[in-house]
Amino acid sequence: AVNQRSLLSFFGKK
Amino acid sequence: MIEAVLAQASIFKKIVEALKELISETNIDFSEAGISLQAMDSSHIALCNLLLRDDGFKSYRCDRALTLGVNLNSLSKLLKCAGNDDEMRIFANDDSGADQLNFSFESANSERVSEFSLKLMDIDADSVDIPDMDYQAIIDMSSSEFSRIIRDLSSVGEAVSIDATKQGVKFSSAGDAGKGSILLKHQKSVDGDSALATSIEINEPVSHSLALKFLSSFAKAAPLTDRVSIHMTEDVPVMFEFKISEIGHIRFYLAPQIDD
Repeated sequence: AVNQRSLLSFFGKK
Repeated sequence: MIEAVLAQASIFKKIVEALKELISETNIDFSEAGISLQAMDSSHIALCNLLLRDDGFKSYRCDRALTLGVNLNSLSKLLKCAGNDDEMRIFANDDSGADQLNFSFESANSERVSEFSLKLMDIDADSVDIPDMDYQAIIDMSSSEFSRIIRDLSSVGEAVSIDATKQGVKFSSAGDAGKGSILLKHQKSVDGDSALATSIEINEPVSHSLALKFLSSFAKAAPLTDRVSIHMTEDVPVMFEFKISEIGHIRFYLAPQIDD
């Protein structure tokens, strides 16, 4: 399985 | 009052088909500049960003910016009632807070006009700020080739490795039963630019490993356009862009894999 990080850890929440 | 008229309903039908596997509900933003949406899948690993500019519509009017929440599955069903070549009008009143989004579909000969409306919903969703980025590699390729590669490699494994170099881009996957790879070589644009040609703009080699199930969802946007561009930088989300001619784009972002 592929584990991927949440996009929230790359892009700031608006 | 918002009112947007598209010359052909088929574009909007294809957009909703491209989004609904990844996203079940989304807010749609209407502003003077056009229609846009940003939504993440439930795991916050993938994001889609749609932009339809006001000048791409046959006519467009938005008196006041509005955000309307829709269920994409319901919207998809509603759009099945539109003929591909029908002119489509989307409109909503915001006088007392819009509670429905209205659609009318008019046949090419104007002899048939149908009207449907979709109940709106309150959606509380996270949205993010996506910075403008310079990417280390940009692969520009045929969208149907992209779909085919994703489909072919999905029969082998769960993840795809995308390796871009100056010479070309290699998609590979491995699973319990075996492995497979497809190499597309960089082609300088030549006369009569082949529809299937692949070109790579690259500063340094980049590699990403990504879950195929998300790429299969992104590939649903292929019917919208002949080309897809894949924007990659090490350790940042990969961006897949499908341009929608004359009017805007769908961009999908996918978070990179965690190194265990």
